[in-house]
Amino acid sequence: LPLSTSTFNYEAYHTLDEIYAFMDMLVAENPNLVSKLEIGRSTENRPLYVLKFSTGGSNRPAVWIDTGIHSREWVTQASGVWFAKKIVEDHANKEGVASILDTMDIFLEIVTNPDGFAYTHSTNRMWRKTRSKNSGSICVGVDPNRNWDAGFGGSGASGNPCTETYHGPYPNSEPEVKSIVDFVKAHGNIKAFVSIHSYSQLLLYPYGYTTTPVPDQQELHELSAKAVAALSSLYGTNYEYGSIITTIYKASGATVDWTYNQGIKYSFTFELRDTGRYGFLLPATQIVPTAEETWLALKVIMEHARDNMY
Amino acid sequence: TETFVGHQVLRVVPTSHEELQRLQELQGLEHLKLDFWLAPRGLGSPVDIRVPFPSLQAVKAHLEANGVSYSIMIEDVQELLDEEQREMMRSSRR
Repeated sequence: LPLSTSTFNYEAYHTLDEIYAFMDMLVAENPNLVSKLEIGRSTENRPLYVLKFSTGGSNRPAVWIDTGIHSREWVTQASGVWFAKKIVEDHANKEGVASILDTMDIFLEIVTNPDGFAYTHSTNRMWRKTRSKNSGSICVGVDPNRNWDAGFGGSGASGNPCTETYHGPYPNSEPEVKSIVDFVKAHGNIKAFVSIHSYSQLLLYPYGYTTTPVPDQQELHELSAKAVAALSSLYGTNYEYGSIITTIYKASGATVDWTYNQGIKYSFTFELRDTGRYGFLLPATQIVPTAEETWLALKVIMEHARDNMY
Repeated sequence: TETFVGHQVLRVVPTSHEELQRLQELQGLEHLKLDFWLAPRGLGSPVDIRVPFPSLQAVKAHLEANGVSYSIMIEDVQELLDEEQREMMRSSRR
């Protein structure tokens, strides 16, 4: 294992253990900025770790970022590792998100579906869902992006446990989801929530379960345009943006629909790049450019949330 | 470990509602064990389908019989996975 987060190889995909070791190194190197929270346990009893970046204060307004909720989307967990290091570097260099950390905290859950992620390394690289057992079915797993209590069970998710978009037996049935729900409700002061997926180069905001526009549609659309412009400025990666249901398709029980309905106005989902050729098998050489361009968009969203506190 | 030898990822960019419908029909054929990496979402938006080797011929025949053009985005999924693993080994040795 690398001796420090400076020698960690950000241009490679890593196993669950290597990512957990990275997190521990980052915390040990930055005890006054970074702490590691365990917000719950997965179906197979793996810890659900969240990194907290804070310069002090108590229950400050916060930004939440999660990656890897769909386990096969490896570029997202790898980008989450890069984001973690970038936050620490910006803080040390008093640039980028350092000014955000003056008044806000950042929570980053890098491996949001550890059971699925471990399974992609050990058994099936194409695994997307959780690894929960479904009573009455031989098929395993629930789509953790259809399991939230927002339009749950509606069209845009499947009731068949053998499909990739199975919504689960009831809302928050998945501990990976329930843990975030409990954390968000207990914290009560999260102002921006970004859930990162791949692939298809999209920036999406609610709703996915209904065609009814969100009350903040115009602001979210304008903010998306700014964020996408910042992202594309680095390598020219083309993104589309809009509400989930108008941009892709109807998706019920989705993460950001629930967070928006909790009052977290700045709720977004990213679908990172594939550059049109690799899908979920994006070569590791594209991890850093993907993380760099995404970070520019994340910064726009975080700065907007900081400057438009509600 | 599940292997993906001979699996291909086909990319279809539907240009008509009939083509979109053909793709949605494919989504319903569970015995083909198709994995929609990108699900049908609208005209002009790519649909990526990982097709297991045993289903390849049937899927290509279905698309061609209905005049739906497609391209092969990934010739052999296992080859890319093997390369990904080799790269992980190389980088961990480094």
